Amino acid sequence: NLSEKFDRAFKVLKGRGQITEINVAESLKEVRRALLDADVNYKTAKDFTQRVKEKALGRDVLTSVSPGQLMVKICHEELINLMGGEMVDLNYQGSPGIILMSGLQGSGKTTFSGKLANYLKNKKGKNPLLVACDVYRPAAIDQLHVLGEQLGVEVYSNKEEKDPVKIAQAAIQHAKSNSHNVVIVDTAGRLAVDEEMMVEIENVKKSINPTETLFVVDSMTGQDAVNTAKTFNDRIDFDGVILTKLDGDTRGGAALTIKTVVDKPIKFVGTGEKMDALDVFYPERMADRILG
Amino acid sequence: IVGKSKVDAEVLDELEEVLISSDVGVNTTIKIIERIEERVARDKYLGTEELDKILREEIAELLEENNSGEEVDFSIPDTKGEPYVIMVVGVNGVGKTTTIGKLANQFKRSGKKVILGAADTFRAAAVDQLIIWSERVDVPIVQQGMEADPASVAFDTVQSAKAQGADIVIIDTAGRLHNKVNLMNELSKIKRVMQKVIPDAPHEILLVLDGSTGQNAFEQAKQFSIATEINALAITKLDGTAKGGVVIGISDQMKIPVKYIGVGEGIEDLQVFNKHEFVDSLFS
Ligand SMILES: Nc1nc2c(ncn2[C@@H]2O[C@H](COP(=O)(O)OP(=O)(O)OP(=O)(O)O)[C@@H](O)[C@H]2O)c(=O)[nH]1
Ligand SMILES: Nc1nc2c(ncn2[C@@H]2O[C@H](COP(=O)(O)OP(=O)(O)OP(=O)(O)O)[C@@H](O)[C@H]2O)c(=O)[nH]1
Ligand SMILES: [Mg+2]
Ligand SMILES: [Mg+2]
Repeated sequence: NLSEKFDRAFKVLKGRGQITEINVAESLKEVRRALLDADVNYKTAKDFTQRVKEKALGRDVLTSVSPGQLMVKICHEELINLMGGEMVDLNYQGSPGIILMSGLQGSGKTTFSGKLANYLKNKKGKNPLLVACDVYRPAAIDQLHVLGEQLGVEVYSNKEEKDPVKIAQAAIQHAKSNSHNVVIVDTAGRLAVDEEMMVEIENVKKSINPTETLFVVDSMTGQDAVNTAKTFNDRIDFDGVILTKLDGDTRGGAALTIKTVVDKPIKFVGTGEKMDALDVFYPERMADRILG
Repeated sequence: IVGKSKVDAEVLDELEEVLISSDVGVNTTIKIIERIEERVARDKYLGTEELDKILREEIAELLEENNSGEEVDFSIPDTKGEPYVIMVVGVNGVGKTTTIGKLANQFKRSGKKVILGAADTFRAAAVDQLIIWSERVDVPIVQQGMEADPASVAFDTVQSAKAQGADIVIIDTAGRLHNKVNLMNELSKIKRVMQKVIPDAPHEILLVLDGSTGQNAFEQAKQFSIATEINALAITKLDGTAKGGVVIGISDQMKIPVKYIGVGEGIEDLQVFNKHEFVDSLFS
């Protein structure tokens, strides 16, 4: 395990010794390696390792804990520090509250839209309206209708309309005249480098002025997480991140990368395919996971 | 200017960053760098151009050859008159269903009789999605609607294919995370059931990987191989900024060739894997 790896890397440091530049060098390599294996971005891993070094230098290694254990503790604390911070709630208040989903292809937006509707209806007593704005993917609109039916949540769609902006605007009107107090807008998956599609989501956002914009990310994303998170943040300034498929065994380093690069809170995580598989984000659990 | 016999540290640092940032992973990056250092010690290099050439050769070496050699088109091996069965597997959302649509299109264009099997009976509107693809490509599809037993759909599909003298069968399966034992067992069952109709089926078990997946791809390849013996890889969404570097290590360690790459959401957006172009794209 990591603590043992660190122990081995320390140059013969017994209890009552101090951590110095000399004896910590090898274990810092192990820190960086652990992060890269966990898919943390290359630069983020370098910066993080530097922070850990600064935190570690000069620390006394007490007889009760090995230098390896102390290193793990420092890494853990630093990860929680970087990924935690204030718990920022979802902003679904408004008449109606409007939540806009965004993200790359296959990240889990449609599934999460259903989960969110379920959560807002059953945990927050809201009357949500799901909106099908993915006009491209085969059977995307049907997919959302199936979820809506399973949940007893209304789905607004218009298969004749090919402009997501018009669909979204009409949906808001429909929500107002049908006492829906939250609107959840599902959109098509898109690449950050697809200019036309990025303009589309900018336009959807401008036209409906959401109370909450979410960026949905697959937790097994590797080094590319930094690029897509940055671009989406620059273009649509999202309020929160959703990390999906955490029921897998990926270490999830993208969580650290995204948080440090765009400094937006991770609000929820997806933990399965069923509609109740939504959980709050726990930085401590994520830190454990990343360190493996 | 005599050939250098060592690679300078600065060059190695830069190389490490490029490879890691392309999701090649630490282990494979170390292996590549060691191979380069051996080559340089042996052959000497005259500068960045020569080193560049060595680098690209060494990475291409790690990419497993296709059984049919350097594939340049969408072809299938000779299966002596029985349908060639392709089972498509992978974790959730990677692009399996879309890849099947594109693949069916390529085979149909080359004159093959293709049949699709809608064995994802779990995810909302999964069968509808594949039906739309079968209509776009104009190929028959075998389906039993949602919540049917996936093995039964696969069985039906292979049986129909045999009866109709189809050339190619492509079975779509539900996305599943490789750490879910019951779902991986289901996959093994689907495979076994098809063997009742055609003992050699499935001839191809295609694992689809998302181009932006990180090191977890190794675990995916490992677990899916235990459940069903993967013998081909497809990597999708390479039209984005992700490099798909994980396939280098997977191909090398597990000796599985990459057959196809997905470069978009349209029917034409599928290419036969070309390892030299792939290596070039890592450095572009
Ligand atoms: N295991 C697991 N699967 C998930 C989770 N979230 C979504 N999925 C699955 O991931 C796949 C993709 O989910 P979708 O909701 O269709 O993803 P999407 O972002 O809407 O996809 P596009 O609209 O094509 O961009 C489906 O098979 C979902 O069931 C999760 O938290 N855990
Ligand atoms: N840009 C891009 N998008 C792709 C590519 N391949 C698939 N997609 C998109 O990725 C999303 C998921 O594709 P699907 O074919 O539904 O993936 P899947 O693996 O069948 O998903 P599940 O059955 O839910 O596990 C869709 O929005 C596709 O259009 C590709 O090569 N490039
Ligand atoms: Mg969707
Ligand atoms: Mg599918």
